[in-house]
Amino acid sequence: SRTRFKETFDKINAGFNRFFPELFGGGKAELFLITDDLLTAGITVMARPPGKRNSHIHLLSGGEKALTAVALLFALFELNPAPFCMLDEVDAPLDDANVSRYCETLKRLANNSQLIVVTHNKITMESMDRLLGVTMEESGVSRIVSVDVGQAVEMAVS
Amino acid sequence: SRTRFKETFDKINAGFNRFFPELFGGGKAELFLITDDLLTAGITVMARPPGKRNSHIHLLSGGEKALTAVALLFALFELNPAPFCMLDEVDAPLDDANVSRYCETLKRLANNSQLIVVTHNKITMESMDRLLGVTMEESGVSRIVSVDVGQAVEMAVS
Amino acid sequence: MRLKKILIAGFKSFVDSTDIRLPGNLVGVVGPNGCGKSNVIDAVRWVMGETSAKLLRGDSMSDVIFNGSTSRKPISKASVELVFDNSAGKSPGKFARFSEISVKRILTRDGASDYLINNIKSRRKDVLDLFRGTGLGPRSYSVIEQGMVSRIVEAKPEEIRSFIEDAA
Amino acid sequence: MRLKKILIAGFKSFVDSTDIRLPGNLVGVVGPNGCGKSNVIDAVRWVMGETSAKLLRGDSMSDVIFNGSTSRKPISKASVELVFDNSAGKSPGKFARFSEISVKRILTRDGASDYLINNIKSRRKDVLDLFRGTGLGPRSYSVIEQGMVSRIVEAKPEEIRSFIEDAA
Ligand SMILES: Nc1ncnc2c1ncn2[C@@H]1O[C@H](COP(=O)(O)OP(=O)(O)OP(=O)(O)O)[C@@H](O)[C@H]1O
Ligand SMILES: Nc1ncnc2c1ncn2[C@@H]1O[C@H](COP(=O)(O)OP(=O)(O)OP(=O)(O)O)[C@@H](O)[C@H]1O
Ligand SMILES: [Mg+2]
Ligand SMILES: [Mg+2]
Repeated sequence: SRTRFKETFDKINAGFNRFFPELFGGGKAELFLITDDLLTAGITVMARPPGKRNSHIHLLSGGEKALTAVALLFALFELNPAPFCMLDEVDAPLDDANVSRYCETLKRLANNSQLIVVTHNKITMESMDRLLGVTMEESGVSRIVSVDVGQAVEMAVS
Repeated sequence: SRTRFKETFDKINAGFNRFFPELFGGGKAELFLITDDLLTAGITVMARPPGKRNSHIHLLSGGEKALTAVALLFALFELNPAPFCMLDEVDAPLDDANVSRYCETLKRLANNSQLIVVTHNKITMESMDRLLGVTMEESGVSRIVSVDVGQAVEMAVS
Repeated sequence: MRLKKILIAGFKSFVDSTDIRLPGNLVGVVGPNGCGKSNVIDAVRWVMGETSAKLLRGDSMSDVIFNGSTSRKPISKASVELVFDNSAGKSPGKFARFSEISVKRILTRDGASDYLINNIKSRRKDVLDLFRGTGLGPRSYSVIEQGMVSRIVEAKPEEIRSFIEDAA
Repeated sequence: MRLKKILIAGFKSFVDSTDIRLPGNLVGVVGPNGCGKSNVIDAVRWVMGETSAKLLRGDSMSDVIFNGSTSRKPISKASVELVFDNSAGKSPGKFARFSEISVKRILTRDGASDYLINNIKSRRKDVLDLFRGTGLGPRSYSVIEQGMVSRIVEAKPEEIRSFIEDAA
């Protein structure tokens, strides 16, 4: 229904609005309905990283696009926070400053949900409470081992 | 013409065949024509990373897919090697072992062409002869500075 | 409901029975390219009721069953189980009184497919009902797979809308 | 032909005249997200004759002209110049005898667009002829942009074929 969609849209927009400056260390972002028809209107994603001009997500840099999408994904998750959230390598295109802020946000979200974070990034690994290593000692056969951060660096180099 | 296409196809396939094991530290890969019609046949990319079974590129892991594509891109470049080749963050999804082999291949290619490599990856940065840093001290205004590796780590953290 | 462990057997590269305990609230999963990290993610999506083989990176559902390696023959059955601590009693419906809730999915190569809740044969619908209101489920945002970020980045306005609608 | 320097002025975030010397055969380009690294790549594609605004990450060609920031007003002209050392005399055609070859492209907001080879007004066709046989050009594999790897990974068989044909 129209009301239900508008409520959902507004909540997600508020979350997106809040996560974006947290992840970017500033700036702002917002979702916009393209038309007045709440039942069919498409949605555009506008974002203004710190010091930049407001623009459509498509016009941002590779890392800025990814981090903007992460802000939206966190807002979508928070609408109905599950007991866990699993993230697969979302930090790949981020520079060190953005990865650090992303990790701060992960720590905050981890107060209320269990986060399982697949990553190759050393900064992200160091921010985790614990690490699970996945190995393939035997060809094509995966196993799980517990690792500490020092081991993890070695493991990534297989 | 048919002959021209087949010649090009064979040369690229030979290059792909050679770059793949160099980048993966083993295994093999090959391009296949889907039909006999040389004028219209589509091409499938098959790859077998070390210890894995032969499969379509689509069935590989995120990093394996990317590295397979890099092998093909290097083969395409080598068909007509230009004075320079510019690579924008192709190492993003790679683990440390794959990044190291990718850097070894870059060093080899750099004997014959100038390589300009955009990266956030510390291992890649350490493999470069020299580093150019791009900064935005003034909002929205890019400048280029020469940096050494130690500075680069600092710069990435802006 | 809090996730205690994930049990994977015969699912993709996890041919052997694997018991994954989650040691804390912020758990990193690491390892080389191709070692099986995304397969763990796929396993969780699958047991939560994913029906699209494409979203599980396969051509058909049976592609999730371990299909052999240079060292092992293919096998004929895949199973994934999620075990939740429900001592807070928050899980809705008829399972609210259980202190532990297990959701298991099994698929065999001849096509036999089962969902089990606390070892009782159930329908996929029962699993979705169990998850309703918990934020879990195949179209929830509890699993953000490799490539999801790109899909959001590349999405047209109508597609962004459907992401919002999925969350509602 | 060996690339000596890239001169960028007014192109995207490089509003000021920027002289980029390439110090060696293996040069890394680093910096935070959004600082302009990919813009350098776009500049080189553009001066080599790229005609697709979409492949330059814009809606129209004039999007490559610096359009302002919180600290600067928009400007009305973009130019990018590649300077090659041709002392080995390998460049084909009528420029073979020059020890240095410069290729420059200019675009102004009112739509005036120029290519210059060694400061002589030329057509885009002349630039492509100059590059023929050198491996350079807008559809060459001398520039592998962010996202190219994904495009190869996602490509259907007909698209892989066109990648091969582009290289021929
Ligand atoms: N049904 C199956 N049986 C056996 N092995 C499989 C099956 N399906 C996938 N695999 C294997 O699982 C591996 C891919 O694992 P996965 O995608 O989890 O890697 P990853 O750890 O996420 O790597 P990356 O860091 O590159 O993303 C591939 O080598 C593939 O061959
Ligand atoms: N015409 C223009 N005028 C002014 N600034 C522009 C113009 N076009 C793009 N930009 C700016 O350039 C920046 C993007 O730069 P670029 O894509 O080169 O970043 P990057 O260094 O590659 O980042 P990443 O590491 O995230 O890929 C954006 O902030 C964008 O606003
Ligand atoms: Mg993966
Ligand atoms: Mg970029």
